[in-house]
Amino acid sequence: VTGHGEVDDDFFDQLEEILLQADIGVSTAVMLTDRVRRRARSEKIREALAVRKMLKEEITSILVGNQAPIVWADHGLTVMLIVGVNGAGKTTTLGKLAARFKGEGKRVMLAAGDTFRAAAIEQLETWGRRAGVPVIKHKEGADPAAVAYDAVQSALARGMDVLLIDTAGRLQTKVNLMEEIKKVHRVIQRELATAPHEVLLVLDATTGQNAISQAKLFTQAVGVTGIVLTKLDGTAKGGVIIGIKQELGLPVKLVGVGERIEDLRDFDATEFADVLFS
Amino acid sequence: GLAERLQQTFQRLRGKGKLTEADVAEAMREVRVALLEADVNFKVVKDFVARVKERAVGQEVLASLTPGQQVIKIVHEELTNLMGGSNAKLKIGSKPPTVVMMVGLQGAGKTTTTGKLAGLLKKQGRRPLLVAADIYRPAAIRQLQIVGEKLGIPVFAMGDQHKPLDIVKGAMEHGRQHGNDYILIDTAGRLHINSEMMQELVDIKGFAQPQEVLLVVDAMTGQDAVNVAEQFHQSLGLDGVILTKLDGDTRGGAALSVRAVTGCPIKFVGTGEKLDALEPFYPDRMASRILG
Ligand SMILES: Nc1nc2c(ncn2[C@@H]2O[C@H](COP(=O)(O)OP(=O)(O)OP(=O)(O)O)[C@@H](O)[C@H]2O)c(=O)[nH]1
Ligand SMILES: Nc1nc2c(ncn2[C@@H]2O[C@H](COP(=O)(O)OP(=O)(O)OP(=O)(O)O)[C@@H](O)[C@H]2O)c(=O)[nH]1
Ligand SMILES: [Mg+2]
Ligand SMILES: [Mg+2]
Repeated sequence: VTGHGEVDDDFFDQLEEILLQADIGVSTAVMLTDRVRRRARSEKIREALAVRKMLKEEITSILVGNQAPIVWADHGLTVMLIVGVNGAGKTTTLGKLAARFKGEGKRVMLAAGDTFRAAAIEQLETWGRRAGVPVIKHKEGADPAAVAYDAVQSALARGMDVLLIDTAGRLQTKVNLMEEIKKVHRVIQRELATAPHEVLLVLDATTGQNAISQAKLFTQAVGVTGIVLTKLDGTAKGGVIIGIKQELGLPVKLVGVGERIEDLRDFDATEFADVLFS
Repeated sequence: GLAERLQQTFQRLRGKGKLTEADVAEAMREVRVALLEADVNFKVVKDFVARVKERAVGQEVLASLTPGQQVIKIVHEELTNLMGGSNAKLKIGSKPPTVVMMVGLQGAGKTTTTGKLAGLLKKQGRRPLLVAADIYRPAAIRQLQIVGEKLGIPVFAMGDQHKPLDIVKGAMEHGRQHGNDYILIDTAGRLHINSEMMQELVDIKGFAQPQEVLLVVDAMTGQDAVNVAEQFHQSLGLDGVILTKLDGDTRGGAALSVRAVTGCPIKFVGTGEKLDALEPFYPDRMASRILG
């Protein structure tokens, strides 16, 4: 697969394995290798490197479709809600986003919407200090919808440009927790009709096929607008996002590449496809 | 699920007469797809399916009236055997304290699980000490302290301005003085490819001489599970695995991958966010779950 050899059945099996180990999933891997095999035959392409390049282009074209930048409100306050399963990297990502937006000259506010997990509020407050932005918080155990309400009111009153709302991790199959996040979403919408302008789903790049279920159920619940793919600095490739883009049309907007405040990048489809094969 | 798919495959194949080895090979494709969809690593799947095929080409399947069911039975048995017997016990050292070290990737559930384990030991009449050795993650020490408070278990901490190795040294001394028979070390999440951070674990292990080094793995981990488990085992040496977040709907194929590549037993599973949500690992239940 790496050389300049001719393409045969073995070659396409190896190609499928590269895709599988990138967490692309069986059906997507089969679909992609079949597509490339047919194209190679019809375009009379016989050289391995050329077929690999074709596959990279197929993947890039799936991912680049409507590579959406962050959605900002036309005027006034932009509200962003961050959601996802436990430990994916939500709180850390908000810290990075707060620093990025502050660096762009925006007036940023954070809201400690995780009122459940031990030291979740302290964790976000540390990020607030690092980024130099205020953090709205209630007591541990408070209603997260109340925190969201308070945060939107406060951000509006203080003329903030962007409000970033943290939420507790939750597994997408827990009905009561999904009801809770729907309530948070409703409360935000009630206070500001156009909000939230971004609902970011944080996906850990090490996650396997369960990511599809996460994307489906979180989108059903709160209308996810984009994905943040975290921990891409590890060895996992995050290939699940290809199937997610194909099936749900959800774009990856941002990528987490480390634990420091500056370790956040815009998603680049071409680079992603390149790394998939490295 | 796999049962239905196998039944359809064999119905179609039997229509052509007696079953042959070639027919079984075709059925193995269905098994392969099912395991890949369950996130079992593709190399582990290859080896596993080869094993199953060896048994499946015998009379057990070929002469059966319900070959699909026979194949499922073989797959389930092989999965269960591979993942080993139920082994939900922590080792205990020849003289106290017994040291347990919790390691793994970022966000896997180490801090929560360390608390759960301490809670379990306390219920068993032990006197555990929790050690806050994560100096990197914001409020990590506070998180473990709050967990300790909720469980009524002491937490040894020196703040985040001391090296983790020094914190562990202090904790061992403290534990000895206070008669703690178990010392549970919560470490920072880290990448298996970060050699500095892996060396930190090697140094802590070298000093503390733990009876148990437990790899905490998120049950929804995909193909990367083998890379992580292999590297942690090679660099550090593991005694066991704890699989977390099994209260979700992930099939959990990572369990098979981790077991296959390290040979280590999965000792416990995390089944929730509350501090009592820790259960023994049952390989036959995991096998059913992986097969969907
Ligand atoms: N290597 C790496 N680690 C990351 C990245 N993003 C987050 N982390 C780490 O992942 C762990 C979990 O991050 P959190 O921000 O607490 O995740 P969370 O989704 O808020 O977790 P819960 O609120 O408990 O659900 C922390 O150790 C972070 O430092 C990333 O891009 N790369
Ligand atoms: N649903 C569920 N959540 C869990 C389980 N175990 C841990 N969690 C949650 O997963 C998230 C991460 O847990 P932590 O204990 O902070 O993970 P960690 O490995 O210590 O994270 P780092 O120190 O940043 O590497 C938290 O939201 C926990 O409440 C479990 O078995 N089920
Ligand atoms: Mg968080
Ligand atoms: Mg921790």
